[in-house]
Amino acid sequence: YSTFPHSPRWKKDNVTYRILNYTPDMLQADVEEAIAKAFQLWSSVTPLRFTKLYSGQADIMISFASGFHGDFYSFDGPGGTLAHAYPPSSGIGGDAHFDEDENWTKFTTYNGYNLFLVAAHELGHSLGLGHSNVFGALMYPIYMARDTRNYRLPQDDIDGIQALYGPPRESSALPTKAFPPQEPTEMTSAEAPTEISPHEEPTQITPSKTPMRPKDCDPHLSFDAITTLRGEILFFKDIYVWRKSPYFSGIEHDTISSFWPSLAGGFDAAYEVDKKDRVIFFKDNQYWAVSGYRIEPGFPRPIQNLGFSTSVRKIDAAVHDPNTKKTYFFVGQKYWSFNENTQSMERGYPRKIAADFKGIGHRVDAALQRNGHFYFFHGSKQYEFDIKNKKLIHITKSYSWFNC
Amino acid sequence: FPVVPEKEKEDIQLAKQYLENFYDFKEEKDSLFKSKNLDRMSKKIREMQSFFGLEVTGELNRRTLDMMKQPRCGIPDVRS
Repeated sequence: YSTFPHSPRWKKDNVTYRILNYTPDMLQADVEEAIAKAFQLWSSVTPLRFTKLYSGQADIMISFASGFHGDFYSFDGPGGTLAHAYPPSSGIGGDAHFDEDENWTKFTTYNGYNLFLVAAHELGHSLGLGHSNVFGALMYPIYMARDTRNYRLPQDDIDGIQALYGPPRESSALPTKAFPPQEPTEMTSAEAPTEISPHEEPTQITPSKTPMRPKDCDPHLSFDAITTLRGEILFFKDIYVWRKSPYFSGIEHDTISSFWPSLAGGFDAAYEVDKKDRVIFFKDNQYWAVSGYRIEPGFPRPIQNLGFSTSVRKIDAAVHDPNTKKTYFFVGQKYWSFNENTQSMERGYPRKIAADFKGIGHRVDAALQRNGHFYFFHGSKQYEFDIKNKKLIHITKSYSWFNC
Repeated sequence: FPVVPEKEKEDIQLAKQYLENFYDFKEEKDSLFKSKNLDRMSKKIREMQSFFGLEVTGELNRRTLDMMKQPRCGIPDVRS
């Protein structure tokens, strides 16, 4: 790998980007997905986090243009130079330009250039990487069509970007819910979660190694997020999905990228608004809306769009109550109520979880709504709560849905 | 001097442009000494061949030209 002279890099973890215009070769949603997926390649192996802006000046401005387009490097028509990008700095620094005279595609066919692959390469420059002479590296200067499903960053590129930014921070390597030692809560002493002893800490992963999928009936099994989806229930942890469906027996084991290739693992929360056939995923300070396998255009968006203040940097769990049309967001010991009809946060929130959900006096990992009950997951336990009667009615293991 | 057939002239022009774009090649337009430019170009061809793991000959052979015609990123491979 190589970097630019003097190794310019972004001196912050949170980098913003903005897509200034779109190529007519592709659906706008496919352009956004390709760009988001390209950013996720780099955020998954560094502490970097990317936020999409919709107006104003972003660190990385992305645009399509042909021929002369206002900088010193005019494009050259079809073929030849496909795109270029500038190393980190102010102004044009970080910006990425794509030659509109090329045929851009989301596929890996041979009659067009795969935008995800080219964007991932160019964003490597936007972050400070130069070219690599390792054949097969993403930062190799020559375009090579390849299968982009489950595309993984080659080691040379990981080494290069980590030389500039280091590996993901532990806390954000994969936002698993490694609990800090919890103070005793309202649960009976038998239930109070004990401090997780070091050997129980989730396995620390190095960026190039993905944690193994825990066993279905692992007594310590905990989840990052859980949601219903068209009558099924999806349980998320790291990059893994457990799928429980009324349409087939047993539990299906998948990865997030097999359903939504451009979404990296490590969701913080998820919920379904079944009337809209819509599932919302949360990771760090962004959220995505999907309908089945399709990611809706215009996502990810900052969670502040929902009404959170900037002091809220991520949420722990979310659950929707189809009867009241309200969605509850859980952050630490507090929760918010969001009105799906008016698409706005309700007044008088946040409130203490313990005040309204008696017996649930701790942080919530994940939450699920099923048959008029909420299921709150905390570590390896889940708490079944009767919404109507506002009563905690059952405590059991998190894996109880897996026919253990 | 042998008259360079049109095609070869095109290839040489393409190679010059490529080396200027990506290998910091600067042709001295007004140089009286053609050989000086040829040496300079040959040195840059060697640099490019070495980057891509081609046989380093300093000559504009078919393999080298084919590599120069591949679609690629517009950022230089080496920079001053």
